[in-house]
Amino acid sequence: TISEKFQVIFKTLRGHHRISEANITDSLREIRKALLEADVSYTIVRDFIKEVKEKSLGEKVLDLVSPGQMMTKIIYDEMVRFLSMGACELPLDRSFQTLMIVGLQGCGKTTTCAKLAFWFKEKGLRTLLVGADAQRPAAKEQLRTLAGQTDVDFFTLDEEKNPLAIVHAALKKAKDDNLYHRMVVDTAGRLHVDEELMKELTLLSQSARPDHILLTTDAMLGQDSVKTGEAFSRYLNLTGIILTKMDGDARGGAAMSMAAVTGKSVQFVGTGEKISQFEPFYPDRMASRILG
Amino acid sequence: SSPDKKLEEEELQNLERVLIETDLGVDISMTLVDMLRHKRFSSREEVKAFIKQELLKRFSSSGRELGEKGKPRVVLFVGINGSGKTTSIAKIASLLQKKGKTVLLAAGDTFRAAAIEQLSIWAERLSVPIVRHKMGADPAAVAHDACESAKAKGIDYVLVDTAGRLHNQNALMEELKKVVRVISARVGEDALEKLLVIDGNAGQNSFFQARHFQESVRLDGIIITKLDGSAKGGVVVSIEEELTIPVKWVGLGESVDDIVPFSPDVFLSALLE
Ligand SMILES: Nc1nc2c(ncn2[C@@H]2O[C@H](COP(=O)(O)OP(=O)(O)OP(=O)(O)O)[C@@H](O)[C@H]2O)c(=O)[nH]1
Ligand SMILES: Nc1nc2c(ncn2[C@@H]2O[C@H](COP(=O)(O)OP(=O)(O)OP(=O)(O)O)[C@@H](O)[C@H]2O)c(=O)[nH]1
Ligand SMILES: [Mg+2]
Ligand SMILES: [Mg+2]
Repeated sequence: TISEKFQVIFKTLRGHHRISEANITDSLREIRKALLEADVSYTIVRDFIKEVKEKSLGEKVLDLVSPGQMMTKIIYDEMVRFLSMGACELPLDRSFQTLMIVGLQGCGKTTTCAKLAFWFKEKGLRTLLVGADAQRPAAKEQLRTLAGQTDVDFFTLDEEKNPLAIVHAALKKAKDDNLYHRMVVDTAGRLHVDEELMKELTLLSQSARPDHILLTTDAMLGQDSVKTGEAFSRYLNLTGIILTKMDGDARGGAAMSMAAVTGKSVQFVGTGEKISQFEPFYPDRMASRILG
Repeated sequence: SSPDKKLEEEELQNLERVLIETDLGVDISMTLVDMLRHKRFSSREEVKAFIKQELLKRFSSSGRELGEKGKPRVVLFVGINGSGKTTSIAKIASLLQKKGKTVLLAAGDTFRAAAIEQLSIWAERLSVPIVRHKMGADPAAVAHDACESAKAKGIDYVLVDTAGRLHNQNALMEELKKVVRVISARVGEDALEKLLVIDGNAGQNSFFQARHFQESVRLDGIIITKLDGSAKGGVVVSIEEELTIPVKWVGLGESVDDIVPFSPDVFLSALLE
C-alpha cells in the first residue's frame, strides 16, 4: 500500500537534512510502480514523477518537518492538483440545459443518465431523459424502465434507428412542453477507434448543441485511458468526466490520466447500481484511493 | 549478418513503456526489460521474438475449447457489470448452432433494467428458445427451470446469463454460489462450465476480478471482450500464469459473429505489434 511505501520513503530520508536527487531515487521508483499498478497511464506517471522530483528538490526542509514528511506531502498535493485540473461543477440554475452522455461500451452511461436525472430532481430541476441509443438491444427499454423507477419523464422514437432524428424530436418536445430544466441524452457505447461512430457523435453534438458533454469512464479502465480521453476530446467539446463503478476495488488511476489528457476533471462518481448511488467527486479522496 | 549487441538504455525504456501500455502489468514488464538488458540481439525482430517466447511460457493452461460433457451442458456466464456477458452469450449460442448443436438461453439476470428484454431480443434473432421469469425473480429458479426444460427437450447446451456483480460485494458473490449449487444439483458438476467475462479495456483490476471469482466459483475459462478497440488486454498473461485459468474466447465487436477462439500465439503477436 502507499502508506507502506511512504514508510519506506520516511526510512530512506531519515537523518537527512535536505532532499537530494540521490536519496529520493528509490522513493520515486516506488511511487512510480504504485501509480502504474493503479492503472495511471505510463506517460502521465512520467510527467507526474517529473513534477514531484522538481518540487522535492526545490524544497528547503523545514526544521520541524522531516524530508520524508515533506516528500509525502508533495506527492499527495501534486496528485490532488492533477485530479483537480479543469475542475468545475454542473450549474444548478433553472435555464434549459442539455447534457450528452458519451463513452466506451458498458461503462455505465444509461444508468448514469438516470442518476443525473435523479440528482437534478433532488435539486428541484425537472429532467427529460432521452433514449438516443438506437443500436444496443433494449437500450431504449432500459432507460425507459430506469426513468419509470426514478419517476422522471422519458422520450424516444421507438422505431427510429437514427439517433439524430431522436434528439431532434426530443428538442422539439422539450421546447413545446416547456416543462423541463434539463434534457439528458443517452448515447450508444462506442470504441474511440471507430471513426464512423466517433463522427456520428460529433454530428449528434452539432445537432443537439448540448451545454454539457460528459465522458463516462469505468473506474477500472487501463492504460488505454489516455487514448480514450484524447479521442473523445478530439471529436467533442467535453465539459467533464463521470467515473463509474467506484464501489468496486479498482484504484481508478484512469481518472488521473483522463483529467490530464482532456483538461477536464471528474465531476461525479457512480458508487453502485442504484439510482441514488451517485455523488460529487472529491479529488482528495481520489488521491488517497489511487495512491493505495 | 549484423553483430549481436546490447540494447541502449533509451531503447530499453521505450520497450518498457510499450509493454506497460499493453496492460501487461509493472512486474512482468520490468522483469522482461531486465532480461533484455543482459542479452545481446542482432535485430529488432529478434528482440520481439524473445519477448514473445518469454510471454508464451506463461500460458500454462490447455483446454481452450468449450466442454462437451453433459446433456444438457450448462454454461454459466459471470463477471462484473458491463463486461459483455449477455452479448457473449449470443455469440456463443450462434457458434454452437453453426456446429449443429441445439441451444437454450436462460435469462438469469433478474435484476437489471431490461436485462431480460435484451437477452430475449438475441434469442429471437437466433431463433433459440429462452427461459425467463419476471424481473426480481430468483436467478437460481430461472437456471433450474432452464435445466428442466433443456432435459425435457433433449437440448445440447444451456447458456445462463447472470447479473453483473462487483467481486468485492459479498452478498452478490454468495448469490452466484447459490446459482452454481442449484445447477450442479440438477445436472451434475461435470455438466456445468463457468466462464468469467472480462472487459478488454480494463486494467490490473481484471486480475483481482479473476482471483475473486475463482475463489467463489471455480472458473473453467475466461472470455475477454472488446479487443477490437486499441486496448491490448495484457493482463490475461498474469491471469493465465498465476491463476491458471484458460482464456477460451475473444470478443471482437458487437455483432453475433464477432468472437474468435483464443490463441496465445495470435494474442501475443497482436500485443507486440
Ligand atoms: N456496481 C456498479 N455498477 C454500475 C455503476 N454504474 C453502472 N453500473 C452497472 O454497469 C452495467 C452497465 O451499465 P449501463 O448503464 O448499461 O452501461 P452503458 O455504458 O450504457 O452500456 P452501453 O450502452 O452498452 O455502452 C449495468 O449492470 C449497470 O447496472 C456503478 O456505479 N456501480
Ligand atoms: N466493441 C465491443 N463491444 C462489446 C463486445 N462485447 C460486448 N460489447 C458491448 O458492451 C456493452 C455491454 O455488453 P453486455 O453484453 O450488455 O454486458 P453485460 O456484461 O451483460 O452487462 P451487465 O449485464 O449490465 O453486467 C454492449 O454495448 C455490447 O454491445 C466486444 O467484444 N466488442
Ligand atoms: Mg447504454
Ligand atoms: Mg447482461
